[in-house]
Amino acid sequence: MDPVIIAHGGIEFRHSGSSTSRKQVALNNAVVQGYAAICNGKPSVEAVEMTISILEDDQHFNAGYGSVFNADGEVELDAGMMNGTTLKVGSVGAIKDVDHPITLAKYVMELTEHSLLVGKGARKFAAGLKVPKLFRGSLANFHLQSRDRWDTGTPESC
Amino acid sequence: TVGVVAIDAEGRCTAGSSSGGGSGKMAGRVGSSAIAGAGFYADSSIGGCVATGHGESIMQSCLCFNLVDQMSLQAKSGQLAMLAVKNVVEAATRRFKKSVGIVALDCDGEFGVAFSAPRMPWAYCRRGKLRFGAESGENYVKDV
Repeated sequence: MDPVIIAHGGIEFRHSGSSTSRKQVALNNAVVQGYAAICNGKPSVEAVEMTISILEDDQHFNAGYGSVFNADGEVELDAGMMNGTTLKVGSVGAIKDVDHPITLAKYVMELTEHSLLVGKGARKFAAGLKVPKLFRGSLANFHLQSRDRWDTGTPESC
Repeated sequence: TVGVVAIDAEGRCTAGSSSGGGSGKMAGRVGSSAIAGAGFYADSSIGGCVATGHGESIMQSCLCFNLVDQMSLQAKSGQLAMLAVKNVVEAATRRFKKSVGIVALDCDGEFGVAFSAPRMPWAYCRRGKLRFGAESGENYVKDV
C-alpha cells in the first residue's frame, strides 16, 4: 500500500502569532521527513520514532526540549509507542534527563516483556542502552520560555 | 504533546506519542501519552490514532482504543475514519467537559482529524501530497 503518515503538535487554546506559524512549519517538515523515511523502505516503527524525535528536539512543542515544568520546577516526560502488527506496547512515564523519551519507549517495546517503565527502573533501563542521557536538570534549564509558562498553581488535572 | 501514526508499504501501522504533560502538574504524574489505549493505539488490521489534550479525560475514556474500536465498526458500514474521529472527540468533550484532539489513520490510509480546542496543528502526507492545518476546517494541500 502507499506509505502514509499523520501527526499533531498538541492542542492550543490561543493563537500565539509567529510562534504558531513556526510550529506548523516545523510539524510539516517533520512529517515530510518521516514520509521520506517510509517511502525509502523504513518500517513504520522507525518512521514514527524519527518524526517524534525531530519534534522532541524542537522547543516549540510540549515534548522533549520544549516541555513545560511540573510543580517542582522539573521536567518529567511521558512517551509511548504501539506496534499495530505485533500489538506490542512500550512506554516510559515521568522520565527525567533523557534526550528522546520516544526512543526509550521503543526500546521498552522491543527489548522487554513489559509495557510501561517508570522511575528508578526506567532510569536503570536507560542507563544500559545507547540512549543519549543528559546532565541532571538540563531539560529544565534548556528553555527559558518554559519558565515563563510555568504555572505553579494546581492544575485542573491534579 | 506530539503524536504520530504511520503505515508503511507493508501495511504495518505504528502509533507513538511524547509529552511534557501539563504545566504545574504534580511531580510523578503520568499522563495519557504513556498509556496504551488512552493516548495512542494501533492495530494494523484496523488503523491507529494518537490523542492530545486533557490527559485525565483521555485516560478515563480510553480514548484511542475507543476510536480504533469505532473505526472497526464503521469500516463495516463503509464510513471513513473522519466520521469516527469526530464522533469520539465530540462524545469525550461532552462527557468530560475538557478539550481533546485526535489524529487517526485507518488501514486504507484515509485520515481523520478532530479537536475541541481552538487550534491543533496537524499534518498528513500521502502520495506526494502534504495536507495540513491548525484551525477548524483548515485543509491546505501542497506537493512534497
